[in-house]
Amino acid sequence: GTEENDHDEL
Amino acid sequence: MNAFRLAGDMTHLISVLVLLLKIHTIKSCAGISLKTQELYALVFATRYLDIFTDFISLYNTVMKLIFLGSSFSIVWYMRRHKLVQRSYDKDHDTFRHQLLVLPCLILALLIHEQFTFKEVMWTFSIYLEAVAILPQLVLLQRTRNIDNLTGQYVFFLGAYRSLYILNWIYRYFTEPHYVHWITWISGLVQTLLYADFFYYYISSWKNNVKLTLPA
Repeated sequence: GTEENDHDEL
Repeated sequence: MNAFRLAGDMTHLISVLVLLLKIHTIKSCAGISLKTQELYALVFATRYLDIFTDFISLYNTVMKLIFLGSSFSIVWYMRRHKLVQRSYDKDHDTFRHQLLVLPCLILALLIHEQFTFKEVMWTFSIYLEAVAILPQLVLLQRTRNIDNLTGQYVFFLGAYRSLYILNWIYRYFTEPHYVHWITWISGLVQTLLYADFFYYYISSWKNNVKLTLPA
């Protein structure tokens, strides 16, 4: 998919 | 958020606080590598480009601000503060840290999940963080006397990395589609760099003797 990566870690 | 992740973030936070305590209160940065601190400032600056565009949680935003603020203020202290500057072990901190930046940038341009500016910068920060501790480890090895705060700083940083690995394992088994090879391999490399330090840190603690690393 072309969904944005969700970087939920620090 | 699982307990490993939270514990990882907290040990990361403790490591930063230990370092700030040493620099701000004792006005000393003896044994601390400015090269590593500059690399961390670059790591956070390139990783948190999304800080004002993508909201994940208040926790995430606050922690990002803390890591950005602390890393840049540590660099400022070591470069500009008269007293702190004087304690900087410049002659032993000779690792050519620029040589780490370019390979990480090239690797991020070659291996990434999406070819967008933000994503390549994020990937670059992941690769750079993996090796950013190297100047610090080299400096420790050259320093005959490692003081307690410096030892604790590196120990907590290593603990943070180890806990993140447990966090990834936990998330892999509990969340569908949770697969992040770039983060995992970089994180594993980063944690392995601490193995040697951990060995000597724990044995010095067990035998109740001062921490020294073999030449």
